[in-house]
Amino acid sequence: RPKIIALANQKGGVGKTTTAINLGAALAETGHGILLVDIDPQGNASTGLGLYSENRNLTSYDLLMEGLPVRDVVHGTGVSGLSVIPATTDLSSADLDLSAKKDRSVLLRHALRRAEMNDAGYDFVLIDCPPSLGLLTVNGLVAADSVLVPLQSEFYALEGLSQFLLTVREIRGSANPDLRIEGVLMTMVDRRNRLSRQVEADARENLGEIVFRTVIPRNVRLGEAPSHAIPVLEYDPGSRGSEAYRALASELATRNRQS
Amino acid sequence: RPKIIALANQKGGVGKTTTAINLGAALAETGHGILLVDIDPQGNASTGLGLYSENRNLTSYDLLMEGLPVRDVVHGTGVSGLSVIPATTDLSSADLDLSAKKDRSVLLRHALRRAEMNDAGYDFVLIDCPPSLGLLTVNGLVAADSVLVPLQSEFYALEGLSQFLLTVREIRGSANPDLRIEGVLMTMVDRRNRLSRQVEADARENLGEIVFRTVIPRNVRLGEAPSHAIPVLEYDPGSRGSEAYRALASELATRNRQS
Ligand SMILES: Nc1ncnc2c1ncn2[C@@H]1O[C@H](COP(=O)(O)OP(=O)(O)OP(=O)(O)O)[C@@H](O)[C@H]1O
Ligand SMILES: Nc1ncnc2c1ncn2[C@@H]1O[C@H](COP(=O)(O)OP(=O)(O)OP(=O)(O)O)[C@@H](O)[C@H]1O
Ligand SMILES: [Mg+2]
Ligand SMILES: [Mg+2]
Repeated sequence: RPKIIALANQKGGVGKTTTAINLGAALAETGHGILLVDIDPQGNASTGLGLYSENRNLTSYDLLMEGLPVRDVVHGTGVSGLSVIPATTDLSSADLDLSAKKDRSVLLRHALRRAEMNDAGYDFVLIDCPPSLGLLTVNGLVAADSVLVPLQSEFYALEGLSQFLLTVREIRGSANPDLRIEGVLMTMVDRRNRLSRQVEADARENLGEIVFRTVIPRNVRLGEAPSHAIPVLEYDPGSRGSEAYRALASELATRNRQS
Repeated sequence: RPKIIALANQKGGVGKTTTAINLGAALAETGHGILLVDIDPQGNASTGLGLYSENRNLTSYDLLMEGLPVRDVVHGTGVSGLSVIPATTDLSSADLDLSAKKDRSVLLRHALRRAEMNDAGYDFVLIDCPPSLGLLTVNGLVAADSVLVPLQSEFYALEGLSQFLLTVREIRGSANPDLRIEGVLMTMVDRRNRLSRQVEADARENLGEIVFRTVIPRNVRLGEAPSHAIPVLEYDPGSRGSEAYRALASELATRNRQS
């Protein structure tokens, strides 16, 4: 079955969606089959891959709340090898809707580990989580084999990381004993800026090998690509953003071949 | 009684906390009495004003869940005229904890409109909300007289704005008929960058007068100040960030004197 990786961090605006889309596209470019699951009510990953909100008939809401199979809610994208389960704002009441269900934390885990997933052609499933530690992110962490934590090179983001890692430990101690940390990814790095260098140095000192060697630089092309509804690898294949996400895909694929 | 303004936007990382702290400090600098209420479980506004998590005995959690009066949970800061009700991670289960209470959306409104608030010396109350549309943000919008919406000059932020304004309309149609829009504030603006100019132009074209004339430029001093636990107005009083928040405070005070 595919390896399931959650993109999660309760700090907002750190690059979860940007990483889900562009890491997904870079892995697809090197021949991997990728499923991107958007469970953020904002639906940014869906928009960034060209699924306009009026075309999202069946979504991750239906996967979670109605128990529909993946094949009924999956949509193709313009990127060969990359499919997506889109999100809509229906999910914003998920915390309340899910709280009444008995098995509220494992719904996504069950949906993504059904027999149909073993021969659907996916090597990786990437789950884009919202900026909170509510039931949607909990579902993402319980469903996942590992979590990739984008870390913006800013003070508040570093401060929130220890809280986030405590939550991962809690989930590992309860609903998902096999949950591992895929890695911490430095994002929006600007090595000319002292604060950015300091945050990166602090993260590597405290977390060591967990921090990916690849860093994602601040690159305006990454901000422009979503308005064209394509990954940066198609929008501007030679940009520093594209190069960084290709390097990340290669580092991640190597880490996963070795283990 | 003081005017209550919520800083809210479900998009993450757009400058809610940075605006709450620095607008608060700029208003205090010009003689206004300011209470900052942190209802984000991340507690960034509390940290950014020097309230380390081990010193946050009584917090916004106690205000909401235990019904304690404001005077029992308020803390002073290093900025004269600026007090804060800090947040802790206890709030991250608020969506579930609050969902069981009958009056779950009006708890903060009741707490901030008690008779004690009429002669506590506050001119403005600023509420820093988390990046979601859950019960904490709903409490902020129901408690507020108006909402100030920071808008990062990025594509996803602009996309999320229409969803956010729908939510404001829903709250106005139900629990808080007097809720107004204080304004939309352009943040992290970089006029050298085409995307940033375009987002600002789109916002002004679609929203007109609602958008503050003052814009907040991208300025690294704003990102550095929180690691020193002081507002940017104290960290680097001559910086472009400080000047912008002083200009915003003056524009906001003028708007409020006229009406
Ligand atoms: N390396 C980068 N360089 C420049 N801009 C970036 C970079 N990474 C992300 N961005 C932009 O920064 C903003 C925040 O990124 P993104 O939306 O991916 O973060 P997020 O963690 O998914 O946010 P949220 O918490 O709201 O879900 C977006 O507008 C995005 O286009
Ligand atoms: N104008 C600016 N220039 C440069 N950096 C900024 C600016 N405004 C905010 N920042 C930095 O950008 C990051 C995001 O800002 P902030 O945390 O205030 O946003 P937020 O909306 O409160 O985020 P969240 O959604 O997680 O609550 C922070 O690290 C902050 O220091
Ligand atoms: Mg996102
Ligand atoms: Mg904040």
